Amino acid sequence: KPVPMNAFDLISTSQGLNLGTLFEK
Amino acid sequence: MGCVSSKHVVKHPPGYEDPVILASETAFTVHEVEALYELFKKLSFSIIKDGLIHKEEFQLALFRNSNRKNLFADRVFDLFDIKNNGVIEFGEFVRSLSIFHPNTPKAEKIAFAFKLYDLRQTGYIEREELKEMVLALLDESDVFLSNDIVETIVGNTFVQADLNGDGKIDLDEWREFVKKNPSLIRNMTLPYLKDISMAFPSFVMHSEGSD
Repeated sequence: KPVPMNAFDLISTSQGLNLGTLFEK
Repeated sequence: MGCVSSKHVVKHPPGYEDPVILASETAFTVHEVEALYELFKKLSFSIIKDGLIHKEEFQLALFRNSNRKNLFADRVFDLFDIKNNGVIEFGEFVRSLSIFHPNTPKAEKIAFAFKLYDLRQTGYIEREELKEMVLALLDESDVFLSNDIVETIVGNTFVQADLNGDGKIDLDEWREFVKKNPSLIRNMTLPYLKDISMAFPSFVMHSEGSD
C-alpha cells in the first residue's frame, strides 16, 4: 500500500469526522 | 368553551432558539432551521429524553453505537458544545452545522478544522498531537503501521506544513497547507445541508411559523 502523502489526509478519513452519518435515517 | 387548544402550545427544550434568529446568523433559511429541528429532536431524544444531545446520543448517531469512543467524534462534540456544559443545545447544533454548509466560506471551514486538530487548544497543531491523531485513526480503522512509518508520515507532514520550522503548525501555516491540499477540508462540507428541508419535510406539519 502506498504511504499517504500527509497525515491529515489519513486523519480526515475518520468516521468520527464523517458527519454525513447524522443525516442517515 | 374558552379553552385554548393544547395542540397550539409548543414546548421547547432548554437551549431552543428562534429559527428566525438562527437563520439570520447562519447559512440556513428559516425553513431549513425548522427542518434541522426535526433532526435535532430525533437525536436529542434517542437515549436521554431531554431535548439535548448528550455525548452517547452523538456517538449513537455517528456510529450506531452509543459506547463507541472516538477521538475525533469527541473533538467534534466538544466544538459543537459551545457553552462547554457537556450537551449540545439546538442553537449550538445549528450554528455548528452551519460551518458544514456548502455556502459557508472556506475560511470558516479551515478555521474550524484547525480547532478540531488543535487537540489541547494551544493555538498550534503540535507534532505529538498529530501523531496521537494518526494513531487514533489507525486504531479505528484496524490498520497497522509500524512506529517508523507513522513517524515518517508525521515528519513528512511537518516538512510540508511547518513553514517556519518551529516544530508546530499555526493557523497561518494551516491555511497555506489547506490551500495546497484542498481535499483536507472536504469533510467540512455536507451536501445534505442543501437539501435538509427535503430530508426532514415533517417540519411543515409542526412548524409554528406555518400557523
